[in-house]
Amino acid sequence: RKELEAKDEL
Amino acid sequence: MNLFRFAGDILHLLSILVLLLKIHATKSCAGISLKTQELYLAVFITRYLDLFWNFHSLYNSVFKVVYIGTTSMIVWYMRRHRNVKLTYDRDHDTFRYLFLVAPCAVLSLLINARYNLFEILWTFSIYLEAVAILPQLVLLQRTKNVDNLTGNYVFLLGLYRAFYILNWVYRFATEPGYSAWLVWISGLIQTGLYLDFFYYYVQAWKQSKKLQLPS
Repeated sequence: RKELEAKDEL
Repeated sequence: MNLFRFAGDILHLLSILVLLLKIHATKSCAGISLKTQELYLAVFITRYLDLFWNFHSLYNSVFKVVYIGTTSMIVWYMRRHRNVKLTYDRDHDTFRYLFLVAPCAVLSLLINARYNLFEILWTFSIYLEAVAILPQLVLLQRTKNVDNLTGNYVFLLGLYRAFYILNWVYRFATEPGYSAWLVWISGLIQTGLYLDFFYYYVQAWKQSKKLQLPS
């Protein structure tokens, strides 16, 4: 699940 | 990273700098909500807590430090600077923190992607950012006459959110498997809060008049 690591945005 | 996202981040930075420079240059924070600034500081601290162990890119790390640093400076000016603090509009900036913080805290415990401390704090920061502008909007509404720099600050913040939406649309179209419902819905609500202000800002700009909000 991409949402889990999707902290690429500020 | 796409151009929309980059433009969003730059606009966000610009909005904060406009505010900081205004306070620094005029030694006044009239019309600025300390509540909103402190909520943003809480947003940045809870979201960027991972700064020390979760390296993503130099770009992200620099922005995180700058956002926390500049917002801390604004809060410091408004609370501690001997001249600036006297200009703080305490009587009109009466929005209760708890009305925003408590629902966001509960919601982040109920709706999150993973049940652990940092994920919950990150989720909390996403929810809180969505509503953190409310004390500022209420203060603007109360003081009616909005000075140019304060108006520009809110406008730039709203624009930053609009660019983040474009960024999500772009990513959704170009990155297979990309989805971030929690962030999207919070972001849409956040941007929605600016629509009313945008309307009056653009009207005032078109008629080259001073921005005045209706009662």
